[in-house]
Amino acid sequence: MAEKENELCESLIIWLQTFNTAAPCQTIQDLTNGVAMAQILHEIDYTWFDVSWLSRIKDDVGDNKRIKIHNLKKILQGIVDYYREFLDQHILEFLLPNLNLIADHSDATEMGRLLQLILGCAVNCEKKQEHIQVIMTLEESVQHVVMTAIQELMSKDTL
Amino acid sequence: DPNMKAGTTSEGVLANFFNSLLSKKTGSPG
Repeated sequence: MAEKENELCESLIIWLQTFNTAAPCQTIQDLTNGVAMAQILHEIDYTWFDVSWLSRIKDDVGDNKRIKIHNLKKILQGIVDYYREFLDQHILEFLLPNLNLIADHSDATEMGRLLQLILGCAVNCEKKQEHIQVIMTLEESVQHVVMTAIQELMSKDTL
Repeated sequence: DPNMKAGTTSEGVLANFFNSLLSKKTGSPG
């Protein structure tokens, strides 16, 4: 099970690298401060995750756990609002990642769940064609994991 | 017939899935 979750996280990090972020996004550790994820969400939908929203993400994080959690909370709240307002979906509570585990332990399972929610934003937004076409250029094994992640979101997403 | 099998190969399954996703209306997933 843990192996499967790691595979999800690793594959979604490969997908994230197709975005041109100023912040590094090569490893889970790169992502735990939330900066790269926020830049990616801004790229996915700059009208929702707008400049004002992005400006509330602190980019001078270092190892400060409190700021990491602050950033991760802003990101998760932005995603939850996006699903509710734009996609008309309610993310079930059990799908929500544990942000403390991400900030404290760079937990691959919880990070995978957070990245899965970002994937859901990308494949349902106005520019979804662009994002899906990029996904279709990824290595087949990565595409399989992405497909499974999307199917899982579709099966669990609404009440 | 190789064409008949296209949708059942790994590559075909992926293509079918992502193409169907492309044709879905934005904002109404699932």
